[in-house]
Amino acid sequence: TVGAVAVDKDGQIVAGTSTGGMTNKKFGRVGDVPIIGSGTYASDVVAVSMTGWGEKIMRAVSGHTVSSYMKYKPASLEEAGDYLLQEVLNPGEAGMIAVDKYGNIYTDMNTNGMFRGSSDSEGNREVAIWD
Amino acid sequence: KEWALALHGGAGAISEDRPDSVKQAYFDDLDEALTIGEDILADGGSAEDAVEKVINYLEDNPRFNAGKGAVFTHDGEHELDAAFMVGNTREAGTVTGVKTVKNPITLARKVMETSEHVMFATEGAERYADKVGVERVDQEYFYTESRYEALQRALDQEEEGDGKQSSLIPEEDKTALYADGEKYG
Repeated sequence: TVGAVAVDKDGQIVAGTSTGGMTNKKFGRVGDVPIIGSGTYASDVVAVSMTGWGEKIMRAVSGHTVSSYMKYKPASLEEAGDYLLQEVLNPGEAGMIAVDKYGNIYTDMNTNGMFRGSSDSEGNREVAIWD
Repeated sequence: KEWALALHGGAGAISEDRPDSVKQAYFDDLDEALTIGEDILADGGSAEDAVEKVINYLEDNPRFNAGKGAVFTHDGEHELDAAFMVGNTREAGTVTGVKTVKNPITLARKVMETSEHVMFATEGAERYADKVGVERVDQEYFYTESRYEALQRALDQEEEGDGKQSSLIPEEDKTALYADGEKYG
């Protein structure tokens, strides 16, 4: 699975995800990626793209959970991402990238690794795989 | 911040026990994908374009499970899913089970921009692809040897096991391809 999230100079917040699914899938199985609010979601506060065990991500309504946690708790992007990955989902199930409307970036996982990268207009830049 | 961007190429049990050259190749590809998005946003381009083009690059890269390099289904095919959403307007477009669309994220964006609906599936998504004119390919385009071998191992294990479809990649696949062991998708 691959994904990207971005906020631009006009404040547009966008999320996208694309995947081949899981090896050996049957019966027209559909994972979390195309389910809005699950593996892909964007609101007026945050854009989220997930990767990992699709069924777990769907059951947690992951993308929408992050957005709602930020809006209604209220919470920061980091708090919302940690809530999803550490309190809702179980270890080994998922990775997540997100940007909020202020340009804050969140990339984390409860697996041992995630191929990822991030960058912003202030020169912060990272490419990483493991912790 | 004027702009910000993040990307991923899958998560899972990623082995660190691989040659440095292989690790570096992944880092280089992620760096290239990031640069594509950075250039668009730094030039004043839209987040929509940045997200689509970054994902297009990753879809075209056989190292990642999307587009070329997608995993195989039980029937030896490739079925691709994609989604695109703009938060400010709550517009969204998604496709699932497409088999001949080279870049599913581009079709998902077109669903969002040109359709009154949110999701198209399988044959319907293919027909919508005909209508909007995205690039098409044969199933062979998506083939990679490593993914084919991963399917054969999964089928072998299934035959030896309880017959249930597993949501996890078989244990032996963890060493089949760098970082591919439990890249669930």
